[in-house]
Amino acid sequence: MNIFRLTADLMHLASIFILLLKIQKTRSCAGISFKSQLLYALVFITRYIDLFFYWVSLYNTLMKIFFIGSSLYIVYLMQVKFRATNDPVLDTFRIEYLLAPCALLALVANYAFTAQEILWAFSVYLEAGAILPQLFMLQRRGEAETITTHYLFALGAYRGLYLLNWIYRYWAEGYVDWIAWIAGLVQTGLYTDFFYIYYTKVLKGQKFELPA
Amino acid sequence: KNGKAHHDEL
Repeated sequence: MNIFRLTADLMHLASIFILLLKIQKTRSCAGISFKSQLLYALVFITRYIDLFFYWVSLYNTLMKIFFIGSSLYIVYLMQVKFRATNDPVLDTFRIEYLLAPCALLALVANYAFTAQEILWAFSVYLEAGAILPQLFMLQRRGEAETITTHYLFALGAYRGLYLLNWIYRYWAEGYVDWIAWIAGLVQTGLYTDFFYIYYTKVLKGQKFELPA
Repeated sequence: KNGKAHHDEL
Protein backbone atom coordinates (compact mmCIF):
# COMPACT_ATOMS: atom_id res chain seq x y z
CA MET A 1 0.00 0.00 0.00
CA ASN A 2 1.22 3.49 -0.78
CA ILE A 3 -0.23 6.96 -0.35
CA PHE A 4 -1.43 7.19 -3.97
CA ARG A 5 -3.36 3.94 -3.83
CA LEU A 6 -4.81 4.68 -0.41
CA THR A 7 -5.92 8.16 -1.47
CA ALA A 8 -7.35 6.70 -4.68
CA ASP A 9 -9.35 4.08 -2.80
CA LEU A 10 -10.61 6.71 -0.36
CA MET A 11 -11.67 8.91 -3.30
CA HIS A 12 -13.51 5.95 -4.76
CA LEU A 13 -15.21 5.37 -1.43
CA ALA A 14 -16.02 9.08 -1.14
CA SER A 15 -17.55 9.12 -4.64
CA ILE A 16 -20.03 6.42 -3.64
CA PHE A 17 -20.94 8.23 -0.42
CA ILE A 18 -21.47 11.47 -2.38
CA LEU A 19 -23.73 9.65 -4.83
CA LEU A 20 -25.75 8.08 -2.00
CA LEU A 21 -25.98 11.48 -0.32
CA LYS A 22 -27.21 13.08 -3.55
CA ILE A 23 -29.92 10.45 -4.01
CA GLN A 24 -31.05 10.49 -0.36
CA LYS A 25 -30.95 14.27 0.14
CA THR A 26 -32.71 15.24 -3.08
CA ARG A 27 -34.80 12.02 -2.95
CA SER A 28 -34.07 11.79 -6.66
CA CYS A 29 -31.65 10.12 -9.01
CA ALA A 30 -32.20 12.73 -11.74
CA GLY A 31 -29.02 13.33 -13.70
CA ILE A 32 -27.54 9.94 -12.78
CA SER A 33 -27.21 7.37 -15.53
CA PHE A 34 -28.77 4.09 -14.46
CA LYS A 35 -26.80 2.35 -17.20
CA SER A 36 -23.47 3.51 -15.78
CA GLN A 37 -24.49 2.34 -12.30
CA LEU A 38 -25.58 -1.02 -13.67
CA LEU A 39 -22.22 -1.38 -15.43
CA TYR A 40 -20.35 -0.58 -12.20
CA ALA A 41 -22.30 -3.31 -10.38
CA LEU A 42 -21.25 -5.70 -13.15
CA VAL A 43 -17.64 -4.48 -12.92
CA PHE A 44 -17.47 -5.14 -9.19
CA ILE A 45 -19.17 -8.52 -9.32
CA THR A 46 -16.94 -9.82 -12.11
CA ARG A 47 -13.74 -8.46 -10.58
CA TYR A 48 -14.31 -9.28 -6.95
CA ILE A 49 -15.52 -12.82 -7.51
CA ASP A 50 -11.98 -13.65 -6.29
CA LEU A 51 -13.24 -12.75 -2.83
CA PHE A 52 -14.10 -16.43 -2.53
CA PHE A 53 -10.76 -17.74 -3.78
CA TYR A 54 -8.02 -15.48 -2.44
CA TRP A 55 -7.29 -13.70 0.78
CA VAL A 56 -5.29 -10.49 0.34
CA SER A 57 -5.98 -8.51 3.50
CA LEU A 58 -8.86 -7.44 5.71
CA TYR A 59 -8.75 -4.01 3.99
CA ASN A 60 -8.99 -5.61 0.57
CA THR A 61 -11.86 -7.90 1.59
CA LEU A 62 -13.89 -5.18 3.30
CA MET A 63 -13.48 -2.82 0.33
CA LYS A 64 -14.57 -5.51 -2.12
CA ILE A 65 -17.66 -6.30 -0.05
CA PHE A 66 -18.44 -2.59 0.21
CA PHE A 67 -18.10 -1.95 -3.53
CA ILE A 68 -20.27 -4.92 -4.49
CA GLY A 69 -22.86 -4.13 -1.82
CA SER A 70 -23.08 -0.39 -2.45
CA SER A 71 -23.27 -0.77 -6.24
CA LEU A 72 -26.17 -3.21 -5.90
CA TYR A 73 -27.83 -0.90 -3.38
CA ILE A 74 -27.57 2.04 -5.81
CA VAL A 75 -29.08 -0.08 -8.58
CA TYR A 76 -31.92 -0.91 -6.17
CA LEU A 77 -32.42 2.76 -5.24
CA MET A 78 -32.58 3.80 -8.87
CA GLN A 79 -34.71 0.95 -10.12
CA VAL A 80 -37.08 0.51 -7.17
CA LYS A 81 -37.12 3.17 -4.47
CA PHE A 82 -36.60 6.29 -6.60
CA ARG A 83 -37.69 4.79 -9.89
CA ALA A 84 -40.09 7.66 -10.59
CA THR A 85 -37.21 10.15 -10.68
CA ASN A 86 -35.10 8.04 -13.02
CA ASP A 87 -35.11 9.42 -16.53
CA PRO A 88 -34.45 6.72 -19.13
CA VAL A 89 -35.25 9.16 -21.96
CA LEU A 90 -31.88 10.88 -21.48
CA ASP A 91 -30.03 7.64 -20.68
CA THR A 92 -29.69 6.47 -24.24
CA PHE A 93 -26.14 5.18 -24.52
CA ARG A 94 -26.16 1.73 -26.13
CA ILE A 95 -24.34 -0.39 -23.56
CA GLU A 96 -24.23 -3.43 -25.82
CA TYR A 97 -21.63 -1.54 -27.87
CA LEU A 98 -19.53 -1.43 -24.74
CA LEU A 99 -20.24 -4.90 -23.34
CA ALA A 100 -19.53 -6.85 -26.54
CA PRO A 101 -16.11 -5.31 -27.30
CA CYS A 102 -15.06 -5.63 -23.65
CA ALA A 103 -16.07 -9.30 -23.61
CA LEU A 104 -14.19 -9.94 -26.86
CA LEU A 105 -11.13 -8.07 -25.67
CA ALA A 106 -11.15 -9.99 -22.38
CA LEU A 107 -11.14 -13.28 -24.31
CA VAL A 108 -8.15 -12.16 -26.37
CA ALA A 109 -6.14 -9.97 -23.99
CA ASN A 110 -5.90 -11.58 -20.56
CA TYR A 111 -3.19 -12.91 -18.25
CA ALA A 112 -4.42 -16.51 -18.35
CA PHE A 113 -7.23 -18.25 -20.19
CA THR A 114 -9.14 -19.12 -17.05
CA ALA A 115 -12.64 -18.04 -16.11
CA GLN A 116 -11.38 -15.89 -13.27
CA GLU A 117 -8.69 -14.10 -15.29
CA ILE A 118 -11.05 -13.51 -18.23
CA LEU A 119 -13.64 -12.05 -15.86
CA TRP A 120 -10.97 -9.90 -14.22
CA ALA A 121 -9.78 -8.53 -17.59
CA PHE A 122 -13.41 -7.98 -18.63
CA SER A 123 -14.07 -5.98 -15.46
CA VAL A 124 -11.02 -3.80 -16.03
CA TYR A 125 -11.98 -3.06 -19.65
CA LEU A 126 -15.60 -2.46 -18.73
CA GLU A 127 -14.68 -0.13 -15.88
CA ALA A 128 -12.70 2.00 -18.34
CA GLY A 129 -15.84 2.68 -20.40
CA ALA A 130 -18.55 2.39 -17.74
CA ILE A 131 -18.71 6.14 -17.26
CA LEU A 132 -19.61 6.73 -20.93
CA PRO A 133 -23.42 6.48 -20.43
CA GLN A 134 -23.11 9.01 -17.60
CA LEU A 135 -20.99 11.43 -19.64
CA PHE A 136 -23.32 10.95 -22.60
CA MET A 137 -26.31 11.80 -20.38
CA LEU A 138 -24.50 14.85 -19.02
CA GLN A 139 -23.88 16.00 -22.57
CA ARG A 140 -27.58 15.61 -23.41
CA ARG A 141 -28.74 17.46 -20.30
CA GLY A 142 -26.12 20.18 -20.76
CA GLU A 143 -25.91 20.80 -17.02
CA ALA A 144 -25.52 18.99 -13.72
CA GLU A 145 -26.25 19.51 -10.05
CA THR A 146 -23.12 20.51 -8.15
CA ILE A 147 -23.22 17.43 -5.92
CA THR A 148 -23.34 15.21 -9.01
CA THR A 149 -20.22 16.92 -10.34
CA HIS A 150 -18.44 16.26 -7.02
CA TYR A 151 -19.38 12.60 -7.42
CA LEU A 152 -17.94 12.52 -10.93
CA PHE A 153 -14.81 14.34 -9.89
CA ALA A 154 -14.10 11.88 -7.05
CA LEU A 155 -14.77 8.95 -9.38
CA GLY A 156 -12.44 10.29 -12.06
CA ALA A 157 -9.74 11.29 -9.59
CA TYR A 158 -9.71 7.75 -8.19
CA ARG A 159 -8.43 6.22 -11.42
CA GLY A 160 -6.13 9.16 -12.07
CA LEU A 161 -4.48 8.56 -8.69
CA TYR A 162 -4.09 4.89 -9.57
CA LEU A 163 -1.89 6.03 -12.47
CA LEU A 164 0.44 7.67 -9.93
CA ASN A 165 0.28 4.51 -7.82
CA TRP A 166 1.36 2.43 -10.82
CA ILE A 167 4.27 4.72 -11.59
CA TYR A 168 5.31 4.50 -7.96
CA ARG A 169 4.94 0.71 -7.82
CA TYR A 170 6.90 0.25 -11.04
CA TRP A 171 9.71 2.32 -9.58
CA ALA A 172 9.58 0.84 -6.06
CA GLU A 173 8.67 -2.79 -6.75
CA GLY A 174 9.17 -3.35 -10.48
CA TYR A 175 5.42 -3.96 -10.58
CA VAL A 176 3.96 -4.30 -14.09
CA ASP A 177 0.28 -4.70 -15.05
CA TRP A 178 -0.25 -3.71 -18.68
CA ILE A 179 -3.96 -4.52 -18.78
CA ALA A 180 -4.80 -2.30 -15.81
CA TRP A 181 -2.39 0.42 -16.98
CA ILE A 182 -3.75 0.85 -20.48
CA ALA A 183 -7.38 0.59 -19.35
CA GLY A 184 -6.70 3.01 -16.49
CA LEU A 185 -5.13 5.50 -18.88
CA VAL A 186 -8.16 5.33 -21.18
CA GLN A 187 -10.53 5.59 -18.20
CA THR A 188 -8.82 8.70 -16.85
CA GLY A 189 -8.62 10.19 -20.33
CA LEU A 190 -12.40 10.04 -20.71
CA TYR A 191 -12.69 12.53 -17.85
CA THR A 192 -10.45 15.19 -19.42
CA ASP A 193 -13.31 17.39 -20.65
CA PHE A 194 -15.23 16.96 -17.43
CA PHE A 195 -12.18 17.83 -15.28
CA TYR A 196 -11.65 20.96 -17.32
CA ILE A 197 -15.20 22.23 -16.86
CA TYR A 198 -15.23 21.16 -13.20
CA TYR A 199 -12.07 23.14 -12.61
CA THR A 200 -13.08 26.25 -14.55
CA LYS A 201 -16.70 26.39 -13.33
CA VAL A 202 -17.62 24.35 -10.25
CA LEU A 203 -14.46 25.12 -8.29
CA LYS A 204 -15.05 28.81 -9.00
CA GLY A 205 -18.54 28.63 -7.56
CA GLN A 206 -20.46 28.48 -10.83
CA LYS A 207 -23.01 25.98 -12.01
CA PHE A 208 -21.81 23.09 -14.14
CA GLU A 209 -23.07 23.99 -17.60
CA LEU A 210 -21.85 22.89 -20.96
CA PRO A 211 -21.45 25.46 -23.72
CA ALA A 212 -24.50 25.34 -26.02
CA LYS B 1 6.02 -13.91 -15.77
CA ASN B 2 3.61 -11.66 -17.54
CA GLY B 3 0.80 -10.51 -15.32
CA LYS B 4 -0.34 -12.00 -12.04
CA ALA B 5 -2.50 -14.89 -11.07
CA HIS B 6 -3.47 -12.84 -8.10
CA HIS B 7 -4.58 -9.21 -8.10
CA ASP B 8 -4.01 -7.23 -4.95
CA GLU B 9 -5.42 -3.91 -6.19
CA LEU B 10 -9.04 -2.89 -6.10
